[in-house]
Parts: sequence; structure tokens; C-alpha cells
Amino acid sequence: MPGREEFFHEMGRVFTEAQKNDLPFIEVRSGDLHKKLGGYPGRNHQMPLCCDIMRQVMEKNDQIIMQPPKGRGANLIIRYYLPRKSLHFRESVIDISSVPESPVSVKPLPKNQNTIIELENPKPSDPPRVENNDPQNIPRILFEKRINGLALKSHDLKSLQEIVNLMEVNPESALIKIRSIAEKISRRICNKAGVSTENMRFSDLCPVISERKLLSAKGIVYLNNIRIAGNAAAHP
Amino acid sequence: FSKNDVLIYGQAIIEIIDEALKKDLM
Repeated sequence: MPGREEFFHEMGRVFTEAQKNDLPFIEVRSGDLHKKLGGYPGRNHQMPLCCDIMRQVMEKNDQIIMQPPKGRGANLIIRYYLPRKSLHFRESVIDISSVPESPVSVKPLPKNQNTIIELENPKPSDPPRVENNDPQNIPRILFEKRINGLALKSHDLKSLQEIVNLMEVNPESALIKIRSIAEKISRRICNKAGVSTENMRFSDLCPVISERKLLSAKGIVYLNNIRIAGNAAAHP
Repeated sequence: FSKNDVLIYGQAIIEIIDEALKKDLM
């Protein structure tokens, strides 16, 4: 069974890898962290060491996405914002400052603000339509614009448009929809690469895409994050 | 989950689709 130090070092490795790929944040699920190190006790088992380390390395802006009831420790999900310079636990410090600073477009997301990972810069001649003159609506409007653009490209992507309406009334349903679209896209990517996805679950598709390098490391992390968040939204 | 979370994950799915389209995987 891995100890605190092993979990701590694995967290350092996860952050370093995520920063190398310029990710604005990384979500870690306790069960997945445990599986990487072996000795995984199962999803209904208490995992005090693993969860304790995950909480200890949290910084001010990090968010707990899902907090499991006692005895179901596998589903603690924490979103850690990047970049960060080091990781501390008791006397141990992991220096991750050697990783180059992220580009300007990657910023930690402040809590409770309408901010998205990266926004496509609107053309100066084509300013976004602002509803009710509220600047907080701009990310939603730009998002809607991108979604509508993709929906025009392919009939199969029309279901993306449902996300916009769903997010206003029920964010959980919108996340489940995003997960479902991501699964569909993953199957298509695998099929296009000649891999049969029959009887495969979404969680089986991500490693295939990763092993065959069908998407970038960033895309694969996004896929996994969407899968985890969609599951959390479906099974609160 | 909040509307902001949907925007974050929505943006992520857009990036995945963009990449898959660019690589002709869709």
C-alpha cells in the first residue's frame, strides 16, 4: 500500500506533467491517483492517506469538485489551478518551478466569475452582442458563437447547441450532455483510426486515444476531465 | 456544479472537436 510520501510525489508528477502541457488546471480523482500507485482498495473503501495528501496540497483558489460520503473515498475530485511553483507537505517540498511559465492565455480561473479556459478573440469589426449590457454575459455569448459555428460544420454536432440552453436551467444536465458528446466523439476518433469500439466504455476509449496519440496530451486530459465531471454530475 | 463549470467543460469539448477536425479524425 503506498504511503503519504508516494502520494505526495505522484501529485508532484501530475502537476509537472500538466504544466508542461500548458493546462490551466488539472482535476485529480482520488481513486485514479491510488490506481496509478497500486494497492487500490476499491471505490467503497476509505482512503485517508490519499485524500489527506490531495487536500494538503490545495492552494487558495483550488476547488473541491466532488466530496464523497465517508467510506467512498474514491470519488474525491479536486481541481488544482496551474501554474504553481512548488508543492509542500510537512518537510517535503517538490520544486516544479523549473517548468516554464505558462503562456499569457493560460490563467488561473478566479472563483465565481464567468471565465472560460481560452476565448477566441472576437474580430474588432465583429464585436460580440452583449445582452443587457452585462459584461458577465460575454463568455457565454462567445461560447454560444463557437458552438453555433461548429454545429454549422457538421449535422452530427448540432446537439452541442443544447448545452447553451441546458446550462441556464440545469448545469448538471449540461455536463451530462457534454460527457455524452465527448464519448461520441471519442468513439468516432477511435473508429476513424481503425479501432473497433464495440463493447467499450468511455473509460476504455481514453487510454486507446492516449496510447495511439490520436489527440494531444492536453486533449486527452480534457477528455478525462469531462468524463469524470459528467459522471459526478450524473451520480451526485 | 455551476454555469461557469459548464463554460469550462464546454470550452474543453470545443478544443477537442477543433483538434479532431484538424487531424481529420471526425
